[in-house]
Amino acid sequence: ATKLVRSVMDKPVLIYPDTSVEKAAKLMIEKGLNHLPVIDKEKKIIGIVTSWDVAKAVASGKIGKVEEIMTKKVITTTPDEAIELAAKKMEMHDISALPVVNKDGRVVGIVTSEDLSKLLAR
Amino acid sequence: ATKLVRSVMDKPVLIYPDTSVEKAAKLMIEKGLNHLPVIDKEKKIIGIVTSWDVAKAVASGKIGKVEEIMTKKVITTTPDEAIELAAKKMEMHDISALPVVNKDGRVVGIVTSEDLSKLLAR
Ligand SMILES: C[S@@+](CC[C@H](N)C(=O)[O-])C[C@H]1O[C@@H](n2cnc3c(N)ncnc32)[C@H](O)[C@@H]1O
Ligand SMILES: C[S@@+](CC[C@H](N)C(=O)[O-])C[C@H]1O[C@@H](n2cnc3c(N)ncnc32)[C@H](O)[C@@H]1O
Repeated sequence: ATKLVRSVMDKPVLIYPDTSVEKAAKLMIEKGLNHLPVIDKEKKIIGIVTSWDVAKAVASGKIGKVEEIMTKKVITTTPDEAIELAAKKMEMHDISALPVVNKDGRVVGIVTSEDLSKLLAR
Repeated sequence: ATKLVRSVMDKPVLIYPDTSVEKAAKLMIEKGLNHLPVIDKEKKIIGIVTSWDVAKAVASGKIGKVEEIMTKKVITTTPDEAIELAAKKMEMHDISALPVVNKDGRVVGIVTSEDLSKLLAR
């Protein structure tokens, strides 16, 4: 049987757009992760910020707010999507994580290329 | 037949320890990647620096040289290692890339959890 995203997804760590890049970086280090979905006051997803975006801020010398560096057109998945499809989406967009969104549009998880790579470990 | 690391590895982008964190970040953005093996003058691997380490530098407010933020005890693989073993190593150490080192100790590639995740895409 095919595996579904819900069986491999992690608990998401969410942040607001007006968070400082420094605070977002601290959160990545504290939790040992690279990807933070960004939500608005109604808890709808409006972006994603990763350690790559933080590196981009360092490269440009402008370390300000998350909303200035986040990607706004977010590629997402759902709990019942097959992991092969999730892997295909990440490959097509050259990204390494997909926020998992339920029918209400709330972020209920996140699946990363690390989660999928683990499935190959004997 | 089992797949070997050599069939999925990427061309590595290598840097020296005295490189600035800012320059390392610029290289990650320019090349669209997150992991840079660090080599000495004899081209031997002495560390690895990732976008996560750059985030850690931002979190601590100290953006200096690569040698100050790189991980020195590097987990590596070889071209002829089975991808399942490479995946197992990354899982065990909670890392998302392995420099690929040949018999001379030279870095000839890099394999990431993104490379392995792509194998699951239909
Ligand atoms: C294009 S990738 C390139 C580097 C590498 N492949 C990686 O995934 O880190 C880096 C960019 O992807 C964006 N990104 C990550 N996950 C995303 C997602 N689910 N939807 C849209 N953009 C995403 C990040 O915000 C970042 O700007
Ligand atoms: C422990 S991981 C935690 C976050 C996430 N799992 C990831 O891989 O980015 C982050 C740290 O792993 C280190 N690292 C990455 N690849 C490594 C490797 N092949 N050997 C040793 N350390 C490595 C980085 O230098 C960084 O300090």
